[in-house]
Amino acid sequence: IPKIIAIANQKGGVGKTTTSINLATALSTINKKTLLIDLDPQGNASTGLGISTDQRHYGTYELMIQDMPIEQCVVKTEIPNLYVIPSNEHLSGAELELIDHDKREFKLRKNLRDNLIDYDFVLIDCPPALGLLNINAFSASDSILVPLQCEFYALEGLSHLMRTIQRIRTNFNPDLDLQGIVLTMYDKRNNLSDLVAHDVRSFFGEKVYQTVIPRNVKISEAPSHGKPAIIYDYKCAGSQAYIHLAKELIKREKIM
Amino acid sequence: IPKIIAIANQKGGVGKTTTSINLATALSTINKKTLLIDLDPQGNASTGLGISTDQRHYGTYELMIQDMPIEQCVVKTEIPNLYVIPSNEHLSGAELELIDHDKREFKLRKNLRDNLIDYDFVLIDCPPALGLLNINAFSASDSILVPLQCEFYALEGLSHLMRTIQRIRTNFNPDLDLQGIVLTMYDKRNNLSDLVAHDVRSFFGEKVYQTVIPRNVKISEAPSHGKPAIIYDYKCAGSQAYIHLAKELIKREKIM
Ligand SMILES: Nc1ncnc2c1ncn2[C@@H]1O[C@H](COP(=O)(O)OP(=O)(O)OP(=O)(O)O)[C@@H](O)[C@H]1O
Ligand SMILES: Nc1ncnc2c1ncn2[C@@H]1O[C@H](COP(=O)(O)OP(=O)(O)OP(=O)(O)O)[C@@H](O)[C@H]1O
Ligand SMILES: [Mg+2]
Ligand SMILES: [Mg+2]
Repeated sequence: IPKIIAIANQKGGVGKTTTSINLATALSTINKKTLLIDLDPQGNASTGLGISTDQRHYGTYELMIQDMPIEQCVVKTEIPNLYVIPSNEHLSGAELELIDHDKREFKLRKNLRDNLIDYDFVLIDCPPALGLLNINAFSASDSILVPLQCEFYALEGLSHLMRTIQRIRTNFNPDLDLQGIVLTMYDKRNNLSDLVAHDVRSFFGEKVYQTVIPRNVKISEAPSHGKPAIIYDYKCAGSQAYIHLAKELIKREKIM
Repeated sequence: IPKIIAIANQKGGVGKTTTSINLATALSTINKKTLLIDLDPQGNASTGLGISTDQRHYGTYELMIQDMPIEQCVVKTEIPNLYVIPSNEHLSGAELELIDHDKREFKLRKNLRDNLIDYDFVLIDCPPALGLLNINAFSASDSILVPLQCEFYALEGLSHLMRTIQRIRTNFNPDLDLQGIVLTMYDKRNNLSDLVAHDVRSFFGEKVYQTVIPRNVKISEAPSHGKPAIIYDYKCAGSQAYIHLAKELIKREKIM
């Protein structure tokens, strides 16, 4: 039975998609069968993994709203062990459509669980919000991994996110855990990065991953080639950090 | 009668709040009476302008959903000519509440228009989405200013945003104009910035502002002091770029 992890933070541009893609790729290269679900109507995770428009006819919208069998929604990537449920333009209408559904917070969970036996990990790339799509992701997940940009506004949003996680635990998913917080776009030349890192570690302690993702231009170049940074430039500091992150995640899972 | 401009882009972290705060401040320092409306439940614009928690009891939620008179929702900042309607925690529930309202797309427009005669500019900082809050902003505005981060994913979202603007024009606000596109976080050391800038200018031509906002560490430090970059460090490259942007906006308005 796979471990299902939502990659979420309502603050925009903190590295959710970049973390989803590169963590999923790193896990797949250490022989973990991994599924990445693109739950963002922007479809950046689908693009970053080189999924063409004609491979996106069936995806997260069809799985959640039209109850299409999961096998029809899954696309195999060129990377061994890595599979994707892509996002298409229908997903931007999903939130309004979900409002009238019975058990609207559980649509994703219902169509996901029990159908994934042979995966090791499922990662869900979430949009920058705390709406019904995100609530569906949180209800379907075992835990939430929070990418945190080393910037001031990103800190401000953390308490709001923690309150939401608590609410989801009480109302929809009692087993939902905080997988951890991953510091992203860390720039050692910039004091602000250190201040934010220090603040977060003193407040969240062990929940903050040791692995820190540096700001690295190769990471932002990779999507224009439709490849994860790990495939685009394996040796760069960004890729090595994500490989390290995957190993730390596995280690933490073993201890749990 | 003021010019009402929505600062919007569904891609997260592209500089919407930073542009809203610093453009509003720059306009107020050249004697334009300016109102900034924080329509993002994250409340980053309110924080970046140093609005304390106890000044946020009445804000955008109360104006839109509870039809509170606008004078009760406006907070005067320490900067002459600059006023704010802050965001508070109620705003995160607004989208679900709006669903059942009659004319739900026009709530902001109804409570905003006709009540602002003595302002020159009204800027609306939008959340990273295209949901009902954003549709309210677009229905209430004369035009949309789109901050565009010089990164690949940001380009991908532009066509989706343009289609949404067209839909709003057809269904809710026939006069809605594209104010323009402003390139943000431009890094001259990074080829990607040039590629994105070139692509956008070849596609959108004159609609792309000449003023380009550089990546500048002072801009990201300013919010932790509760001040706009223009007040925190007037001489830095980022502040000077926003002052330049305000002048270009005024020039473009005169020609229209
Ligand atoms: N470590 C890094 N170094 C350099 N650039 C990065 C890094 N991580 C992410 N980026 C770039 O920063 C931008 C924002 O990252 P990304 O899109 O992954 O964030 P997000 O949280 O998914 O955004 P959204 O809120 O819109 O979903 C992207 O253009 C990405 O390429
Ligand atoms: N020109 C710049 N140089 C350096 N840092 C910047 C610049 N513009 C914005 N930033 C920083 O980048 C981060 C993202 O900017 P900002 O929060 O304004 O974007 P946004 O589009 O409003 O995000 P959201 O989608 O969450 O609303 C912030 O931490 C901000 O301080
Ligand atoms: Mg994303
Ligand atoms: Mg913002």
